[in-house]
Amino acid sequence: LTNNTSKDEL
Amino acid sequence: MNIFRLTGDLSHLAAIIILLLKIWKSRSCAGISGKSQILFAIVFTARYLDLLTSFISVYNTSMKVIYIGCAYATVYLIYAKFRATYDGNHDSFRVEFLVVPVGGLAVLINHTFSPLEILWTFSIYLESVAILPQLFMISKTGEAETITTHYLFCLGMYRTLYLFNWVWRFYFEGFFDMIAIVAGLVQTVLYCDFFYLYVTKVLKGKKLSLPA
Repeated sequence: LTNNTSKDEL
Repeated sequence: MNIFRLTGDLSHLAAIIILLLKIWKSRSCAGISGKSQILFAIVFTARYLDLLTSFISVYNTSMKVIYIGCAYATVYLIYAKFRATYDGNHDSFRVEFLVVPVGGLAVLINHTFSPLEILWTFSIYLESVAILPQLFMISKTGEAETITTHYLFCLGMYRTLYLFNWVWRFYFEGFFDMIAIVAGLVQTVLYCDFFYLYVTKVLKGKKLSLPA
């Protein structure tokens, strides 16, 4: 239930 | 990148710089919780370890470096340079009551059971409650300098704007991160009482003081 591939946020 | 995300980041940056300037110009950290600032330094350190493993953009890297640098500079000013002005007696929140449960939660509820991912999760959870020593200090002394309230307002607005960013990203990119969203909601809720006081008092030119 998650989409955490993008860590572009601060 | 959308407008909410960008203004959120800038609001966060403004908060950090307002606090640094306040301490530097007044040569004093009176009314500032050193414990909250240590927690924020831990938050940035744990979250931005990916600086060493992956490159996302110049914007991303430079903001991370600025946030980390400012966080440690703030801690240095409070605990070393202007230590004499630090009001430790009123900064009595027991941070182990935050760090230990948050650490346990990060180990239990995360996206991937790997060291970097657990540290990232830990930083997200810790950030959501890291302001509590500061809010506790204000409730204990019953007042806050106006510049301190501007700092808190910018810091609170940052995660509030991120909530709008996540709504945006969910609709337009199908992106969502449950851990960040839930922690971000908790973080924003913790500021609600303060937001109310900021709008009803500080914006009307009054000092933020709580009834005895």
